Amino acid sequence: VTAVPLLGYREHNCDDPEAEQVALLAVDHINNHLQQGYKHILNRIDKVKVWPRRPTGEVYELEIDTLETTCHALDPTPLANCSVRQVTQHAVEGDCDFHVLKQDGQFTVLSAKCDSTPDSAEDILKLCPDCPLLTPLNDTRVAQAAEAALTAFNEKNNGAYLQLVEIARAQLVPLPASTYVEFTVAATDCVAKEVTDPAKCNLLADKQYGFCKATVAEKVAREEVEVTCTIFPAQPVVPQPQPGVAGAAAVEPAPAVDPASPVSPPDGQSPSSLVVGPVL
Amino acid sequence: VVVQPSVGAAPGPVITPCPGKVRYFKI
Repeated sequence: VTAVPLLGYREHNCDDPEAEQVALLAVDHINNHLQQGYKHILNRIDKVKVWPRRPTGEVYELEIDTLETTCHALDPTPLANCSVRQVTQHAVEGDCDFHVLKQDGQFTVLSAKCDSTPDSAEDILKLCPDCPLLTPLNDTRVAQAAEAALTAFNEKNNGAYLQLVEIARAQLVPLPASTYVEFTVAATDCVAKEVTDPAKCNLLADKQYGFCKATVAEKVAREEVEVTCTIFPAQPVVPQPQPGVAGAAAVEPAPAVDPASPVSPPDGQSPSSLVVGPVL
Repeated sequence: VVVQPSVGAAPGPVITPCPGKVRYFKI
């Protein structure tokens, strides 16, 4: 009787170059499938197991920790140029489990599962007692601040009327009493200064998104709004082939940006010239 | 550490292959 060796896994050093290569591919996979929230960056590889696969290849079972960056998922800035969200800004961590197939020298993500968690309030306040904490996005003050900021921006904007897409993060600042909010917007077919009924404005067929940061302070009988918006150049998205493996799951189902043809910025402006603000 | 049976294994540092290094900070 020929002894049949058991097909067990082998453990890898988590800082092994190949483990890191697989982890970076996994992080790219996360970011390429995000539609909302912020891009994440690799912080630590927690565990790596490599399983033999019949008839050929190997499957990497990977656990990684990620950190939220300041680049929104719709922001075309390369991840390498994105800053990690600092603890004082109430950092958010991701915990991800991946299965990645290595076959013929090629890596393919088979499955991905991530959970994200903000740092504990206790930890932040120990380090920085005055730092504002993240506020739930369904807080009415947050929604009102985003609406007020976008209205103020549209009133001063010479370009397309912008619609709110998603409130991405918010903090209630104690001193001076104000609401800080970050949100995404999309350009419509209306001119901002001519809009009478926003409900009649439609999103552009080639979706063009933007990202705004605003601080809205409640003053006596008035609001003081400071808002800056950046309109992203439309990005062509090349659909990525995914393996037809039963039970495979992606982090998010759809690409970050609609697979539309590229659109030039209005008036031939460069992307950097589309950064507008602050509007007071 | 693999040694010949007649040779005693010298105590070495315990290698912890995982988890790996923290690149930014741990929360």
